[in-house]
Parts: sequence; structure tokens; C-alpha cells
Amino acid sequence: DVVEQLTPVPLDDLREESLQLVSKLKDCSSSCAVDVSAVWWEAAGCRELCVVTASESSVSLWKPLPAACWGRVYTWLFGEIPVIQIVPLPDTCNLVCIALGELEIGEIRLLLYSSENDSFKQSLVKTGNIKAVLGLKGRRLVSSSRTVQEQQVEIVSLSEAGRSKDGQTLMPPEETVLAFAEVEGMRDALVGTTAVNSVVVWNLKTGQLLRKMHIGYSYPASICHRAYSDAGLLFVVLSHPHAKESESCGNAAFRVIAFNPTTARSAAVTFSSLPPGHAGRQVPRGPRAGFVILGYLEGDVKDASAAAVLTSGAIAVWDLLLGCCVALLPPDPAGTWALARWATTTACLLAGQRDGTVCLYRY
Amino acid sequence: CSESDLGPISLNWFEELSAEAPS
Repeated sequence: DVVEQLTPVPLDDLREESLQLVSKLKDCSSSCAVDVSAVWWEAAGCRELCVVTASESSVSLWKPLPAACWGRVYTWLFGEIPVIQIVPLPDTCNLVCIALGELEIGEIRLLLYSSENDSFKQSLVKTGNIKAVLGLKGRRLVSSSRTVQEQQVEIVSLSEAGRSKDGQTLMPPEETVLAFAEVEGMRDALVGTTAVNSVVVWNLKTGQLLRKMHIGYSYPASICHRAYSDAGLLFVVLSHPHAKESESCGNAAFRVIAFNPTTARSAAVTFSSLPPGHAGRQVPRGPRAGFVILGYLEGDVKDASAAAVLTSGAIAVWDLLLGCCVALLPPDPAGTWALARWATTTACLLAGQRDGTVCLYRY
Repeated sequence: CSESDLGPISLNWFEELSAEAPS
């Protein structure tokens, strides 16, 4: 209701200047960049915000140098299974996880610096048919994995030295969990979205499945990114990368939905549409024929800001509370954007290209 | 969002659902 009363921001007012290029990093050894992330790393008593870049066969750690340059600190190499995702662990230092697999995640590995023997190491955290994984505060990792008979939702705690401590199992819903999000303002709550378009809520302390709330078929293929608890309501940021364009759905890339966990009822708060000229295109063939790919490839949400790469090759930034696009980064002349990630805060945006170039923008 | 849309709102929903849910 709120967003419908707002005047949309005209495209001319979307200022590229609100994203200021700070520095550029080029991984010359990388054949094809698959992910990028920011991570706190400490060396010689100095804690710095470093950048992690991933290609299919390697993951590199970069530290800031004077004159807006970046120096490679270390590169972890991997064998036959390709790297497909970096899994950052919030509020941690000298630790980052990665997911490896083909079409879906087959294993999760931890990359770390060990001060015990002054070396960079990697260790295996989990294997299986992993559908979703998320790094949680307090050096924990939650994942959903599936066997033929059952689904397992598990939390693994990691020690400072990177060793896996006792795991905890969460009660799984019947349907497959495809994404997780921590709930800001409620430390013991975790939400997930499922393959049949429900939002589920867990109690992390007890492992109980507290509530399953259907999102509605007008918002198909929803993925949760963030959740916030306030005034007895649960606000969940959802994206709809494969939504079918319709009167009810429009061309929204992100929505904020308010759920009342007591009654399982929900209401749309804001929706953030693709900027004009960047709307989706109809898929002519295949199982998704007739669907409209919304021009949203992949993105990241932090606090109340979302950033996503569009099929047009641009990166858009939205204010999710206002429900409007507030900045647009056109395709770089050297190549279109492939990755958009917030650093540890929304003050810094990491924009990546497939050739391994990562641009850091101050927002 | 109003209470008429969403039904009665409880500030203690997390504790209440935790007390009711199977463990």
C-alpha cells in the first residue's frame, strides 16, 4: 500500500554519481570469475577489509595496498569440482567458506589462515546434495541437503581454528528449503523459503519449526534474502528471479512482505521494480516458455539496500523501504557486469565482471 | 499494514510459537 502512493523516480534522476569508483582489482590468472565477497582478515596485528575472488578452480584473497591498489595475499587451488559460490561468515575474521559443485552444491569447504603454524589452509565442512547454505553470525553455517527419503537442515559451528564443532539439526519442513536468511533483531530466529513458495521460521536454539506461511502463487519462485523483526511482525525481503510477469506481480525484482507469525497472514509492504528500459524478456522455448525472465540475474541485499545485475548488463541499486531504484551502473565499456555484492556494509559495492575484474564503488 | 489485514499481532510471537510447536 505504501509504495503505490509513492511517485516513481524518473530514470533521469538515477544518478550514477551516487556510486563512486574507488578502486579496481584484476585477477589476471582467473579464467572466469564466479563470485566475489568482502571479508575481514588480520595479519601482523592489523585487521583489514579484504576482498575474496573465486574462479571455478581457485579462490584468491586480496588485501588493500597504498594508492588504491590491491595485492594478492594467497590463492587456494581446487581440483575437479568447480567452485560455484563464496559463503561469507558474518562477524568473523580470517575465515570464509566456499561451495563447490556442478549444478548444485556437492561440498562446502572452509578457507582460513592458521596462526598455529602460520599457514593458509582449507578443510572440508560438509558433503551431500546441498540445496542451500548460509553463513550465520557466531561462526555458524546452516545448510539444507536432500537424500531420496528425507531432508536435513543442519547447523555446523566452526571454531576459531576452523574445526567443525558439534552440529545441530533443525526440524525440516516437508518441502525443500532453497534459501535461508537470519532475522535481524531476533538472534534465535531463522527464516527460509521453500520450493512450494512458503516462508518457514525456526527457533535456532531448540531446532523447532515454528511456522510455515504461504507466500501466495502470485509471487512464484520466491527467494528470501533478509528478514527483520519489528513490532510483532516479520518483514522478509524476497526476490523473484523467475517470476511470471502478471498484473499482480508486475516486474518486481524485490518485495518486502510483512508476515504476522501469529496468524500466518501476510501483506505486501513495498515492491522494487526493474528500472524502465531494463524489463525482462519472454522465454520462447523450453520448460519455461511463456515465462518472463525479469532481467534480474543475481544480487545481494544488506540492511535496506538491494543490488542486482540485470540481463541488460547494468547493475541496479534499490532502496527497499522506498521501493524504488536509486542508482544504476550502466554496462562497463570493457564488459557487462556479472556480479554485485555489498561489502560488509552498504557503503561499499563490489561489482564484478566475468574476466575477473572487480570494481569497488563507494555508495 | 493494519491489524485488520494481518489479524491480531503479538509482540511475543516467537516465545508463544516456541511454547506451542513440537520439539
